[in-house]
Amino acid sequence: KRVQLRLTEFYRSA
Amino acid sequence: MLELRLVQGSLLKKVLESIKDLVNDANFDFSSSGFSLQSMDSSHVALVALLLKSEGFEHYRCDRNTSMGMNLGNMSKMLKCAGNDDIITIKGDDGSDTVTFMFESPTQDKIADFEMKLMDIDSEHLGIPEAEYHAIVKMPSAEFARICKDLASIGDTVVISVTKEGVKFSTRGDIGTANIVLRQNTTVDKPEDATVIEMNEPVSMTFALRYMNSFTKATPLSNTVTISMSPDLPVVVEYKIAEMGYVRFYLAPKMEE
Repeated sequence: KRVQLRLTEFYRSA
Repeated sequence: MLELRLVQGSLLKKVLESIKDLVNDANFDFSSSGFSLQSMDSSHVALVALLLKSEGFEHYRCDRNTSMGMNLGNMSKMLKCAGNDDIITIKGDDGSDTVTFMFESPTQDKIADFEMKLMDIDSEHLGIPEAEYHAIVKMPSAEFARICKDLASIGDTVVISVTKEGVKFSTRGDIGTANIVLRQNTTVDKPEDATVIEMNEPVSMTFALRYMNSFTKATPLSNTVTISMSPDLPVVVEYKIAEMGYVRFYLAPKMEE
């Protein structure tokens, strides 16, 4: 099953 | 004191139309070099980054860096009141809780000003480092919009695969499957009609078509779109705004669990 990742899993808060 | 005069006011109207459905409200960050905006959609799956450089404005004055929180739906309502040929001026005063949009007809015989309430927005700002992408596809924006629309009638997700053969957009749904392959094609009359594939390594990733279709609302801003992909990063879908900047959309992939 494919799950939708979130951007916060790739980028940190600036 | 903030005053930005944009002769091609339709550009700002198009920018708003391209982002307002993805993001409800956003902080506009004004500085002497231009203004920018970064905002994620409510599910934190997609992000829009906008840059409009001061050089693109007829007149640009920003005495000190300032951030204005705006509801994009309300801003869009106001900008829709500007004619497509109108000159748009954005005005703001330090410490004010409103922003003014002034619309001038090209012949100067109609002048309107709309004052919009600002809002406090507690938005999360992501640091997005420059990245080397495995593959960058540049193609006509209308073609990309057509492909996303067509595939969305078949399935919910698109697999975008780049190989040296070309770029393939695939989907599957209850009624069947679809594959659309574009080959590199640089022998065209107009450069904006070309499909150009820069590939360091093959890449194949899966994305939600709902978001891709939302991004294609930026199609009127540019004849071409670039799609940048690496297997371990969100895809970047970029529409360049001639001489001024860009609208970039970032979308997190769907991964096999």
